[in-house]
Amino acid sequence: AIEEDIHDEL
Amino acid sequence: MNIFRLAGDLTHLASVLVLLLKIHTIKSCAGISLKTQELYAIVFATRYLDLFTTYISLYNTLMKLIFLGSSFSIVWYIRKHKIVRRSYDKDQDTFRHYFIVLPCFVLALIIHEKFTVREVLWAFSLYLEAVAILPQLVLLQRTRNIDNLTGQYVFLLGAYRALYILNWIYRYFTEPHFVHWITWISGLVQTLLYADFFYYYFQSMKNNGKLQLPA
Repeated sequence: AIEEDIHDEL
Repeated sequence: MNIFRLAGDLTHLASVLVLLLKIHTIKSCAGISLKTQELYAIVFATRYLDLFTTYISLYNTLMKLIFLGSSFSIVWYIRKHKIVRRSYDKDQDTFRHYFIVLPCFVLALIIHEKFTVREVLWAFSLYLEAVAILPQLVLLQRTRNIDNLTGQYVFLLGAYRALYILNWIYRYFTEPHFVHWITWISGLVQTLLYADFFYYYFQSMKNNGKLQLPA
C-alpha cells in the first residue's frame, strides 16, 4: 500500500 | 482523499472546461499555445498508461479519461478544426518540443523511485508536466494583451498546482511513510513557474483592469 499511495493522484 | 486534493482536481477540471469553452463556443484559440497542449497530451498519455493495468477508484478512472480525452481533443481542435485553427498564433508559438521532452526523459531514466516502466514513465510525466506550461507563458509574454478566458485558464492551472502542494503537506502529516521527493520537487518547480503570472494576475484584479504582462 505504501508504494501505491502516490499513484492515486492525478 | 482530502479537501485540498479534491479542490485541486476540480480546479484542474475547471481550467480544462474554460479552455474548451473558449475553443468550442467562441471558436478561437488565440493566445493558446499548441505546444503546451501537445506536451500535456504526452504527460497524460504517459502517466495514465496504468489506466488499464491498475484500478484505483471510479473517481480516478473517470478523471483520467476526462483529462486524456480533453487534452487530445484540444490538440485536435487547434490543429484540425477548420475555423479554430485559423486563430492559432503559429508564428508566436515557437517553442521546440524536443528541448523539453528529451531532457525530461533522460532525467527520468536517471532519477526515479524504481527502475520499472511504470515508475520511469511516471517520473517522466512529472518532469514534463513541470515545464509544459513554459511555451504558454512565453506566448502570453509575447501576446501582451491577454483575453479573460486565457488569463483564467492559466490562473486555474496555477491554482490547481498550488492546491496539490497543500494536499502533499496534509498527506505528509496524516499518512505514515508519505514521502515522495520526485513528485514534490517537480510539483514545486511547476508551481513556482506561475509566480510571475500570479503577481500580474492579482495586480490586474486589484486595478480592475485587463491582464497585461510587462514587455
